[in-house]
Amino acid sequence: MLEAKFEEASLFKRIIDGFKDCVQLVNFQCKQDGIIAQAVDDSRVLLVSLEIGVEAFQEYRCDHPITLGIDLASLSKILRCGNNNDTLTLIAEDTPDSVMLLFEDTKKDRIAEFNLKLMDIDADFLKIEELVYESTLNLPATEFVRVVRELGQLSDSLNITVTKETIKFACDGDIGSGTIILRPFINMENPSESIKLEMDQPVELTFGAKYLADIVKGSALSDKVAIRLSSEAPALFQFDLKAGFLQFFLAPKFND
Amino acid sequence: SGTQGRLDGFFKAV
Repeated sequence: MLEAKFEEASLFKRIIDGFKDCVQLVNFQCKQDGIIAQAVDDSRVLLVSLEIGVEAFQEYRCDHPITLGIDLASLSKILRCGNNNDTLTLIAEDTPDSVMLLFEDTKKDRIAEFNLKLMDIDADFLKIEELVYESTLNLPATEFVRVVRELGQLSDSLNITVTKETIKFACDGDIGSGTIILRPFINMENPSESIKLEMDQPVELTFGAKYLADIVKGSALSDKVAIRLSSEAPALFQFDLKAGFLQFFLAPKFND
Repeated sequence: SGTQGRLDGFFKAV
């Protein structure tokens, strides 16, 4: 049996909002040590990997591994019910055909119960090995959102070039071109405002702007984003939770 | 600009 209680429904809402626009059918694997989920988008360009650790929950119990096959569009409809500061408990039997979502307000005056039918989703669970990256960037999530939104207006591709001291984002489209250069700095008062750059080798990669526009939705989960780049592997964009993370692995574009 | 790459081959099924 699974009983997973979020102190605030808003956390689970933000997690789901963070990736529901790029994948629709997702298997959530519930185990003793928390919930993990993975899904690849239909074009096989973007892999989403979610991990919610036990510490993210107010209460958590999962006696046996349980897989919840969920249509995120349907889940989102239910998550729009209930208030952000309600507690939200996910409840499922050991071999469930539905999962219950229980919203309770803090005074326990209003209790709302919804059952979401589960789906049998035929998707392989993928082994995500630690890849070797040439550069790692840490940016304020707001800065990443801004760069992707601003440059995404001009082109369907966004180029990222990392050298020893600069991170250059550039685009070149029909109506014109744009470049945004960021330099690493440490903000002692607000560490999350800092920009960090670790570079083993300079790297230049081009990504589809529409995929980046989906990835930035993860910024609702964290005020920072880590971006790990390699010329040999998909890029990793990671938003950390207090216990867990939301990762996006994105295949770059290449020149013919 | 450029051809979109795929994830195929990077992540193997468990």
